[in-house]
Amino acid sequence: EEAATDKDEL
Amino acid sequence: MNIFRLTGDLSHLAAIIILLLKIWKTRSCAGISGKSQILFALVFTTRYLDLLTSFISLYNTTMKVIYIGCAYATVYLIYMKFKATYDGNHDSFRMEFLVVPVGGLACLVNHDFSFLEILWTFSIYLESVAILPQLFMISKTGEAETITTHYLFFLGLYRALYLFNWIWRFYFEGFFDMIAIVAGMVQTILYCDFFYLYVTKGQGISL
Repeated sequence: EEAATDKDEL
Repeated sequence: MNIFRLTGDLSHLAAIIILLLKIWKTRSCAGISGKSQILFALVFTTRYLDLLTSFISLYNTTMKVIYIGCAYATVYLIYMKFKATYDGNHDSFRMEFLVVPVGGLACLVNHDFSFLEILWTFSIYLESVAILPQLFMISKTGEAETITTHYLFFLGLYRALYLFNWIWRFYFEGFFDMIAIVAGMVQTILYCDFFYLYVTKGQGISL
């Protein structure tokens, strides 16, 4: 799952 | 980071700078939809709140600050400094028709029902339709300045490049985010009509 923290894209 | 994402970010940055310079140099926002610019400022604000909570990289932070700064500067130029040149009659798209459904969808379809995640999802969905007031305005006025078409070209190109970035990341990293991918596809599809005219006509465009 795409967790909230590791959003590394703009 | 991969070449598609880097060129995508640079294309996005180019679009934002082109628009800001166009308004600043010509001292006019004729033909520019202030509503789309408000929506973009809202997109960046809701997406980049993590500037306050987490540090990912200098590049990430720098670009986010530039995006937010340019977005608000553009809104300021349109609605304050060069307000007299704002063509409100043709910028008549109802923003609430976008913000309300997108807000509802973000609460229904998301990865995690947490505050930051809902806002991020809202910003992803909103960004995919934020250009509609601008495209609607061009279809109403029937034409667009050449510099505006370059702005739209780079803005549309950025998310198309992100689609390749997601293919790359899925293939090499096994990473994929369905919400971002579907919204990115919708966003890019909305530009297809414009891309066709931009490539075939080259100069001034009438949607």
